[in-house]
Amino acid sequence: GSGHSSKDEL
Amino acid sequence: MNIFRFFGDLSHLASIFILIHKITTTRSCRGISFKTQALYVTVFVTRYLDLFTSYVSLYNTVMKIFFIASSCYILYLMRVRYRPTNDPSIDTFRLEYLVGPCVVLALIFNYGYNPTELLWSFSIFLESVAILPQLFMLQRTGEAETITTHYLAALGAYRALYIPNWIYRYFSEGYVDPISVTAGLVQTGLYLDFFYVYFTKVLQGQKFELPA
Repeated sequence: GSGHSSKDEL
Repeated sequence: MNIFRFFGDLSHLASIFILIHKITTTRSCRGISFKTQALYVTVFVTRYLDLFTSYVSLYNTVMKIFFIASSCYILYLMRVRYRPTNDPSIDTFRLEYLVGPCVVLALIFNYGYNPTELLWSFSIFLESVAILPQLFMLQRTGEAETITTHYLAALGAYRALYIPNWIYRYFSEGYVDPISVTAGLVQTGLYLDFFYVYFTKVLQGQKFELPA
């Protein structure tokens, strides 16, 4: 993917 | 965004409001570990440096600013406004035992060798153990004010809710972030003892007291 999905988490 | 994540974030917000409420209404930061609070400032500042480089959403931006600002405000309350009520002699956990290993872990496990990624990874590992000075202090004193236990319960609930969030995301997006998940599981595990006493004592109307 284009990175790691949890980067939008806080 | 799913409901687990959303209620997790709400629980995190609630924990901060409970802590500020506790300190300002009792005019005392007794029972609160300054070291844990200082670690949270470090966690938020190192993780949210991307505020200036990547935009996710208005929700994300507002929350990040709130977490940085409120954690700094708590340090101010503890160090300046209610300084005489802060007793460093019981807040004795050695920070180097936490920060050192987190630096090493971040250097080994990360998603890229650049400052932003390394700091992000460091902040994830550091958050997972940041509560330890607080739990250590609780263990030492053997008791806690009820309001302090509500703060810890809300903070632990935030971490616990992130787990179903990741499971949900795995099925809906087909991706797992191994660093966040591993650190998150460890972090939630640290609360298990606390939760046991919280559910069996505090929620039954008794005082939070550990067996001698």
